[in-house]
Amino acid sequence: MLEMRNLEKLYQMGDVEVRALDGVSLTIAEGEMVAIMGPSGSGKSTMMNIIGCLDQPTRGTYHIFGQEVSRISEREQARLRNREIGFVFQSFNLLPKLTALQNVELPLIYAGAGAKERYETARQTLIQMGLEQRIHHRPKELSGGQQQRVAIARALVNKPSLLLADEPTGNLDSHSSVEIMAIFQQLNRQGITVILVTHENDIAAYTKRIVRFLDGKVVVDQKIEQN
Amino acid sequence: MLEMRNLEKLYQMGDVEVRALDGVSLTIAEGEMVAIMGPSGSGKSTMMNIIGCLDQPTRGTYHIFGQEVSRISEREQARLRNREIGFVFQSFNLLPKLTALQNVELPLIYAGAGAKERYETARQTLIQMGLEQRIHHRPKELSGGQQQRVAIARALVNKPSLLLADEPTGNLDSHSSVEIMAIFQQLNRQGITVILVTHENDIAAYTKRIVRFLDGKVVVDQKIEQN
Ligand SMILES: Nc1ncnc2c1ncn2[C@@H]1O[C@H](COP(=O)(O)OP(=O)(O)OP(=O)(O)O)[C@@H](O)[C@H]1O
Ligand SMILES: Nc1ncnc2c1ncn2[C@@H]1O[C@H](COP(=O)(O)OP(=O)(O)OP(=O)(O)O)[C@@H](O)[C@H]1O
Ligand SMILES: [Mg+2]
Ligand SMILES: [Mg+2]
Repeated sequence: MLEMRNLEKLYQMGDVEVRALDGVSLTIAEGEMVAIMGPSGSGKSTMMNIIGCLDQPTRGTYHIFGQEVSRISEREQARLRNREIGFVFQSFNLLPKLTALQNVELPLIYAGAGAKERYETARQTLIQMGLEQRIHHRPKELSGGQQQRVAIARALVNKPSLLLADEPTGNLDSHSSVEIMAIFQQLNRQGITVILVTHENDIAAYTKRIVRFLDGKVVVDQKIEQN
Repeated sequence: MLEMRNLEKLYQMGDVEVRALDGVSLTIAEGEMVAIMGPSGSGKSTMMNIIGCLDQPTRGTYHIFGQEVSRISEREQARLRNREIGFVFQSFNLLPKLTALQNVELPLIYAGAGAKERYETARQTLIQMGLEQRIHHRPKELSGGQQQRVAIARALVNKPSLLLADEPTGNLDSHSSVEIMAIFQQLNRQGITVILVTHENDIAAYTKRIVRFLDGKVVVDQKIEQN
């Protein structure tokens, strides 16, 4: 489903070169559920952004659904981002002037859904996240964990085939985290490929493979026995 | 050092009243180290904002350093916020156009420190956070955990007598979290009062008292044996 070869991402800061990714090769098959771990600053979000077609590598190649992303048209990349990929961002990236409901409706607008269907689907997804009483709140009228759950709802609402979640439980208590991971596992059983970044071993335990980063490289790549 | 009595914080959303705080009474003595826990949306950040003089309750009283905050002048509240209180926000609140170093220098500007001293103090605090190589990066050129550590550095740089940290390790790997908690414990041993919100039991274990919220109320308030 997706294959990265020798990915590098370099930033030039004056005369210092920051190697955010320093030669990453990784293949993830359809239907896998993978945890990406590693210290702060080791390149996890950078790789997630490249996987999600939101950023381009400096060197190396990236194939998704059999196509090399640097050769795909802008229009097709946008289609992939909006229809095939759901992304939960580390900093949520909710639109501050829209309500929770409107934020979750956005991907459905791109997908061409009608107003009534959009409203109902967005609302149901927010209810699934425990946010029924908060659908008309704007982000600043929500707690941190509520904003995180809106970001998760938005990523799921289009039923993407690839779900990318960058620290999706960072602001959630253990009860909400367990609920979110149960939802992710259920989606994975339905065939959705799930890649999530986490710092927590408890969360990684819900996945079937752990990939560890250090200084922009993959240093561990291990299948795990699930309980 | 700080005393809250019957605090309420209510938001009117159309014809629905949201009770973010629903009668909270809490006393925290100088030199304590307290963990605030509880489900997403239970009122923790709301209470932290009131403690930090960033928000006013709808009802109830709040005394800090022996003064009732609603009776303190705007000018004195600003002085408390800038000189006595260090706040690590759940969403960091870094200024996007400033570098890490400039963000950390801000409280020192309020405190009237000279340029050379500011630069050096801010830089040392960032080095203590493991960010020596990132001091001239702007927030969008930093990883999530690096931004969180800049927010922590900014809260500490003025040597406040009260440190408020709202989920300070949410984006940090366990190694960085251990380092941050060691710093907080060291500050506490020097006499600084530390109140931190966390979802993680491992982090709460570094403190001496756990206060649990549920639906805007305190439901547990328990001293803990430290290891
Ligand atoms: N400006 C606002 N208008 C309306 N409701 C609000 C506003 N700010 C917060 N709330 C509501 O108040 C409640 C408490 O919010 P708060 O941010 O204190 O929760 P929290 O305990 O910090 O949660 P989390 O662990 O998710 O960060 C939430 O249900 C939230 O939706
Ligand atoms: N625009 C940029 N310019 C310069 N350096 C950058 C930029 N974006 C990221 N970096 C650097 O690249 C490195 C990797 O960042 P990345 O966000 O991928 O880390 P991460 O593994 O997600 O960390 P965290 O766990 O803290 O979220 C970091 O050291 C960061 O400072
Ligand atoms: Mg990251
Ligand atoms: Mg909060």
